[in-house]
Amino acid sequence: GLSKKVKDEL
Amino acid sequence: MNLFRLMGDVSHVLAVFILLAKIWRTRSAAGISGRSQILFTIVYLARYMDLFFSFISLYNTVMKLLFISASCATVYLIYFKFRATYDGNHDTFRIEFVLVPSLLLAFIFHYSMSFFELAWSFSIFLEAVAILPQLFMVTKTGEAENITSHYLFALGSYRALYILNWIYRYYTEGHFDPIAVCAGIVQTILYCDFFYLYVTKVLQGRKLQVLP
Repeated sequence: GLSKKVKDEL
Repeated sequence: MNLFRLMGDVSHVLAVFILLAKIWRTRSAAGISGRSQILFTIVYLARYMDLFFSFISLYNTVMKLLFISASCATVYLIYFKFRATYDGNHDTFRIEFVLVPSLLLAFIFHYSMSFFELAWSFSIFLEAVAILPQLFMVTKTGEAENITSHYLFALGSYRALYILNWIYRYYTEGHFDPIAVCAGIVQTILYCDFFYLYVTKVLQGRKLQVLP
């Protein structure tokens, strides 16, 4: 899932 | 970062400043939905809570601080400083009708069951419908001042540009965020009717009139 991936978008 | 996302963020900042400048310069909140601005403030507070815990980049941090402070300032101007000019009779959309479904959706669709992830999903779903009170108010008053139309056009364009950014990132990085993409598409669709009116009316130099 994306929670691992850093949330780099606003 | 890619051009689409940068243009989207610029459009978003532009929208925020158009609104803030309009209210500040005209010293009036007429025609502006305070309820939508409250919803946007909730969106930014719920989404940018990680501001103090995770550093992505200076740009990311500055933008988050800017959106939180600008939305709080806008709510302050509408409900406090220029309260007398706030048009409460036309700003009647029940925000519970968007808050509760967004919360429910966040409990159904999230990337992990952590508080931050739930708050993030909630803010994504809420942002998709946060403009509804404003669009509802425009239909109730039957028109929108030109500057308000420019604000809505910039705000609608921001997420439309983000969709292009997601397409670009999907093909270049394989990045895909289903929650943000689905909510972003719904958000942009809500503006389509307005976009049509904006292009056919405002850009022709006429006032934006929502046909009664």
